[in-house]
Amino acid sequence: QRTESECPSCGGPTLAPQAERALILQLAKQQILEGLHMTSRPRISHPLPRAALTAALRRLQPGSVAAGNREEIISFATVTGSSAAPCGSVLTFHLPTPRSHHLYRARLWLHALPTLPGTLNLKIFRGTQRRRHRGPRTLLAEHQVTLPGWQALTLPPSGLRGERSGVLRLQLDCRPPKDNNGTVVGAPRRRFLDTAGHQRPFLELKMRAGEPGVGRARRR
Amino acid sequence: TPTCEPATPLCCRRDHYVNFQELGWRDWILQPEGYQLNYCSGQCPPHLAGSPGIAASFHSAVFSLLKANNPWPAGTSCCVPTARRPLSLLYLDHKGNVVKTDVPDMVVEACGCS
Repeated sequence: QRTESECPSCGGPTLAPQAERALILQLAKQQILEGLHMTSRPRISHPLPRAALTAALRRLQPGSVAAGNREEIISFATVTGSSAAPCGSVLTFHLPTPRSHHLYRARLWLHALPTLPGTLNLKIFRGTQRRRHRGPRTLLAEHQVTLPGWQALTLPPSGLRGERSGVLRLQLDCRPPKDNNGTVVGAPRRRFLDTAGHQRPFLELKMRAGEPGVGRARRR
Repeated sequence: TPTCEPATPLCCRRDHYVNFQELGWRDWILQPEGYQLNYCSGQCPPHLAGSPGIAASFHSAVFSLLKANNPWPAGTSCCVPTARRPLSLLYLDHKGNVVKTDVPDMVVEACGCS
């Protein structure tokens, strides 16, 4: 407790090593929480399956986040809808509370099963038409899935913004592959997408601090 | 910048490594395992003011102005950080999302007398 006019870092009574260590640990907690704009540490009530986390982390670029105060986020989906349906599932994401960061890139990662015969035409809607979550549904993107395994499907960042509650629902709508004379290939209700276990779908979001245009001088 | 030795009373960098396990935070901070929480402490006699080089903190500019207008500033010279670097963190947030970010100015690399 020094008076303002003196330099607080210019020495003073030295602390006992234990007391100094306890103080350092307390400072570290405070510094990390302040650096992450948190008031308390997160409580992990449902630990993520390690395999799902590892599979997803492999998708994040290795190394440090690019300069310019950017963030990368992976948000895992909770899947509702019949897992036996070829598609039509609703993926619900609980996104971080938006701060001043601006979303500039979004990809939805899905794992296609080896049973995928031919090309699957996949439409991704924001919102859902399911009874419990009825609301407007807008088409975000349309993709052709031709290969089994992890698929990165680009979504328009503008279509994902504006969700104050942080809860984002996407509905997958796909047409099973058809042969040349228009008949469905393979069993009509076969599953083509794997949404369980460590193949759980997730969103990969890239954020940049500030809104577009901030920091650039505006000339009138 | 010298790292602090017990016998060194002058401005120096005091190094501490904090392991997140020690904080009980390994469940939500995935990477790294810990980080350097260094800080600056020690005396800054007048002849060391402004050495080594200009301190990175904002009030070094104030001291420069004071020096320019009054060679003997009324305040004291402080031991402050002169260089810092960000800390890359991979962590789980309150909603279970995985976040990768760089927290700026988290690790003190060098100290000096402002």
